[in-house]
This record gives sequence, C-alpha cells and structure tokens, in this order.
Amino acid sequence: TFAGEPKWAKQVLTYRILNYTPDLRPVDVNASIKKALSVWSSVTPLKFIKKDRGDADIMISFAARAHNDFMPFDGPGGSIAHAYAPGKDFGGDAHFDEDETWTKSTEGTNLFYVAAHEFGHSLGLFHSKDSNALMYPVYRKFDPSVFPLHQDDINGIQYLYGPSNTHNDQRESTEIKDPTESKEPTLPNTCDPSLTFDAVTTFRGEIMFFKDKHFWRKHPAVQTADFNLISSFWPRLPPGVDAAYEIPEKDKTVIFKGNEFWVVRGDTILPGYPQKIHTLGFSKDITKIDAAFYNGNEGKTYYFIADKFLSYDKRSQSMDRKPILISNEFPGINGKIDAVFQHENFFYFFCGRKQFEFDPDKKRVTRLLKTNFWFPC
Amino acid sequence: LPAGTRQKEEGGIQLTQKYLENYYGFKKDGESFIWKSNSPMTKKIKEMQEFFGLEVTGKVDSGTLDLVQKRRCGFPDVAGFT
Repeated sequence: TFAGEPKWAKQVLTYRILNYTPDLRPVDVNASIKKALSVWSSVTPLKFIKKDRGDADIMISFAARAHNDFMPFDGPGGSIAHAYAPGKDFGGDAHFDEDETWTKSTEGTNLFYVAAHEFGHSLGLFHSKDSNALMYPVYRKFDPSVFPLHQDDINGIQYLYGPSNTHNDQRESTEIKDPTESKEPTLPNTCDPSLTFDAVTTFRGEIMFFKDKHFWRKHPAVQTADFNLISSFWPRLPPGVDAAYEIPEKDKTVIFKGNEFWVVRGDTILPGYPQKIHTLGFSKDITKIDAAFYNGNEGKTYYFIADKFLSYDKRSQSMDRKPILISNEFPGINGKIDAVFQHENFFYFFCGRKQFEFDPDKKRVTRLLKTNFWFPC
Repeated sequence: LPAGTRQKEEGGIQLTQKYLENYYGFKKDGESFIWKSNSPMTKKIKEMQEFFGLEVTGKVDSGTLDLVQKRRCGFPDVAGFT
C-alpha cells in the first residue's frame, strides 16, 4: 500500500474515460477498461460504475509528454502509464501514455494488462517486488488465458477492502488477517488434465469455454485464449452456466442455467430475459439441460438432458415429442455430456475429462481428445 | 577506455541516473559524479537492485542496464512519494 494506506471509504466507485487512444476502437477501450476493473471487483466487495459526464472517482485519460500533472511521459517506451492513490481531485486517476502503441493482444502494449496494474494504484496498492505479481512495476509479456492477479496482489487488495461478497468466490475469500496465512487462489487452469467445462459454444467466430465464474474466449487460429469473468461481460448472468449455443445467422447466443435461459448479442443481454426453458417447448418435468448446440446445416437445435436429447427443427418448427437416446443418433457418445459445440463439419462432445470429435456424415467418433485440446498446453 | 565503450558506459550511467530520479527519488547533487561506494547514486542503485532482486553491486552492470530500458509503470518504486 501507499504510505498512510490511503483507500476508498466506499465500495461503489465511478470511473469515466475522458478521451480515447486512436490505436484502438472505442468499444475495445471500453471493454479493456471494464475488464481491468472487473479483475479487482472479482476479489473484493468493490463495484465500478461507468460515467460518461461530470466527475468520477477514477478519471481515465490518454496523453503524451507533459499533461497537467507533475509526471510528464517520456515518449515511446520507458514510462507507459501511471495512476494516483485514492483521494480527491486527481486521486485515483489513471493516465496512459499516448506515445505507446495500445493493443488488445500480446503485441505492442496491452491496454487491459496495463490498466489492471494502474487501477491497483487507483485503489491503493503500491508496487510489488514479486516479479509474478500484477503490481510488479515492469511490463512483461503475459498469458491472457491466465487470471492476472497473483496471491501477492490479492493479499494487498483484500487487506485494504476485504474479500469478495459472492459466497462462491474462488479465491478462498477468507478475511485476510495475516496476508501470509491466506491460501493459494483456486482458479481454473486450462492445462489441468482434469479440467472439465460447464458449457462450450461458438461466439462470433471464436469458441467460448465456460467454467464456474469465468470463461475463456479462443479463436481457433490464434494460439492464446482470453480469460474473462462472466460478470465482466454479462453482469446479470449467474456463474456456473449449464449450456450455451450460438445462432450465428442471428448473432444470438443462448445461455442456460437451471430452468432459465438468456439470449445475448455481444456483451448485451437482450431485453425480456431470463425466460423459463419450458417456453422453448420442453415438458414441465425437464428442470435443466446439460448441453446444447445449433446445427446450422440442418436448421436443428439439439438439447441434451442426461443420456438423452431433444431436437428442435426450425423449418417444421417442431420439437421431438419424446427424448431420444444420445447414442442412437451419435454412436459412441454414451451417457450424460457436459458440453458440446460444432466446429467446421465436426461436433465436439465434452464428457468429464474427455472430448469426442464426432463426424455427422460418417456417424461416428473420429478422435478422442483431451478437454484442453484447444489450448496451448 | 576506447571512445565508443566510454560513450556507451556514460550513456548507461545517464539512463540509470534518469531512472533513479524518476522512480527512486534520486536527486543529483552539485558535486561531480564520483564513484564512491557510499555516493548517493551508488546507494540508490543498490536500492533499486534490491527491489528487483538483482545482484546488489551498486554498479551499472548489464542486468541493471537491461532493466532500466524496459517499459514500466510511471509510478515510483519508493514510498513517501506524494
């Protein structure tokens, strides 16, 4: 922490982006900033609200060289950003050097990663000597599929604000009395051989892998995967979803949890959701589904429940009258599945630690894969 | 030292000095630059090397020179900055 341990006395903080770098689309800047703040809100009771006018606790701006404070930037490289400890006026504010090349990838200077560090200062954290910590002062190449906070960061921020309120917070959110006592955070790791997924879906050309409170976004042609909190995209969506599928031609993605479902477009939940799943045509005795996917070639949506499935044919607008055994239609896929999605001409079924690649033309499993097959392990 | 090496060394010293001024509250005093083991600059170099877990030599060695050229947060590493 800073000398005197300045911190915010409130838990709901406001932020405002005063101007935008020309290096990125404004929508990408908004998303990077929102995601960077959600890193800290995921481990504390803090909440962040975006303002588009007037004053805000954390004012965010891009500038080069001298910019009305005592710490002029120094051109490309060197100092790339700075932020001030909590307080009035420019307390909490974060400034980003416009002479850097801001990106949303691992090339150039990644805005999300730098912003997450600077917001650590805005909340009261000082630099860390731990070279793995986000609050380490030197910029390093990072793995976007790994949650950026290290235990040292979590110790510091929870020392100031306490742990997250959500009961199922992954990080053993015990009150940190002595930072050395706290346990390692239990975060999902893509390379854990026992990794299982709650749901998998395509999403605007990428693949989304849901697990507890988080999801990974992975473009099949790109090595790394982005790691996000579900709440950073869809604040109202509960963690631990059951199933998800995309209808690409409508740019809609349907996400299920229990007997409810939501429809999202990008990072927006469409109005009127959640709705009950029986509005889709399920009988009342069906209280949840395990997995689902939409086969655009057939115009059919498959809903998997235990070891059976129901399919909805959009052309005839009819749902199967009674569940069909999965192995009847998909030989080799036996028992309950966790998740399923379609990629190119194959279906990928996730059953516990296994992933089955299924060829619908040959009607058989063509490959047995690990669940982390899609990640750079 | 050959001119080229000397220039390079002086460049490294200036780079390091700027780094220490920016992030370690180093204030270059009036006296000419003296390589005393307890000179203010040497002390500050040791402070920085200790922060980053480098070998604490008090000299602008290659590890230190490499570090001062890396992109970083503009906020200082030493407390008491207001």
